Amino acid sequence: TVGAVALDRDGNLAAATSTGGMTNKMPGRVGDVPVIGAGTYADNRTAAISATGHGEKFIRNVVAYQIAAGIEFDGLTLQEAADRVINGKLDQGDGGIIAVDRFGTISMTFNSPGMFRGAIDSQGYFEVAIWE
Amino acid sequence: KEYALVIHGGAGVISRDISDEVREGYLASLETAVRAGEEMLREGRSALDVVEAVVMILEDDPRFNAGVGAVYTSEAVHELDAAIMDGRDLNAGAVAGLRTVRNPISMARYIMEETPHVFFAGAGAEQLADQTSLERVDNTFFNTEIRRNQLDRALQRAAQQSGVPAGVHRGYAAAETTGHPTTPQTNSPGALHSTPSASGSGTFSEVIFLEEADRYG
Repeated sequence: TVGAVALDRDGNLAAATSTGGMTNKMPGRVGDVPVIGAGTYADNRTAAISATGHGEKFIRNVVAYQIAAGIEFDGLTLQEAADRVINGKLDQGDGGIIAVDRFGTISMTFNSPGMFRGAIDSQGYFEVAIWE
Repeated sequence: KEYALVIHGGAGVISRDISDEVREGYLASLETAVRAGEEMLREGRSALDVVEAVVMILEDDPRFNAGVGAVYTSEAVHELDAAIMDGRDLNAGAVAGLRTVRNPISMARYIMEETPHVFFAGAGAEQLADQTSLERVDNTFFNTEIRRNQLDRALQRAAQQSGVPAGVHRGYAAAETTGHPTTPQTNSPGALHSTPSASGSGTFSEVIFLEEADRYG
């Protein structure tokens, strides 16, 4: 699975996710997780989120939307909202998310041993990483 | 911040035993995508344009499980899913089970922008793609040896676990779309849930996702 989230100069957010699914999956099975609300979500009021992981879990927990809702309705920061879902509701090893909020705050939160990831912003921050 | 971009290339069990060359290859691919996206953001392109463009780069990179390099289904073909969402207005587009659109993320955007709908799947999505100018490819375009080997190992292990003789096949005519001979398939649903295997050898052909990790994309 691959994904990208961005905040642009106009303050707009967007999210995108694409995948081949899982090896040996049953034909027609969808997950892992380009499903709106589950693994892909963007709302200028909150954040843009793209997920990667055990798709069925992300769908059942509506992960991406739950993170956005944590910001909108519970007043959480992006990282607090991401932690609550990824580390508080999902099982260890289920996967992770990348996200950016309307302030440009970056989150790369995962509970699996690794996640291929990268981030960059207008203030000179740059990172690419695989493991913790 | 004026702009920010974050990307991922999948999560799961990623062996720390991979060679420096393999690790550097992945990091270089990630950096290429991030730098390309940043340049677009710096130039004032929209977040929507950027996430589509960056995902296209990753879809075209055989290291990642999307587009070229996508894993195989149990019928030895590639079924691709993608979704995109615009934070300005909550507009969204998604597609599932695509087989012939080179960049599924662009199909998702087409659905979002050019139709009143959100989600197309399977044959209907392919028919809709016929109405677009998006690049189409044969399903074999997405083939890579590493993914084929992963499928073969998964099928072999599944057959061992299920006890279904190797001669029991679904008979799916995969050869027409994959270029490979029709692959033996088990009929056991349990065969689809394999246990994690040992670490890979550290060579590119053995990285990186192990069986259980493949559930994670």
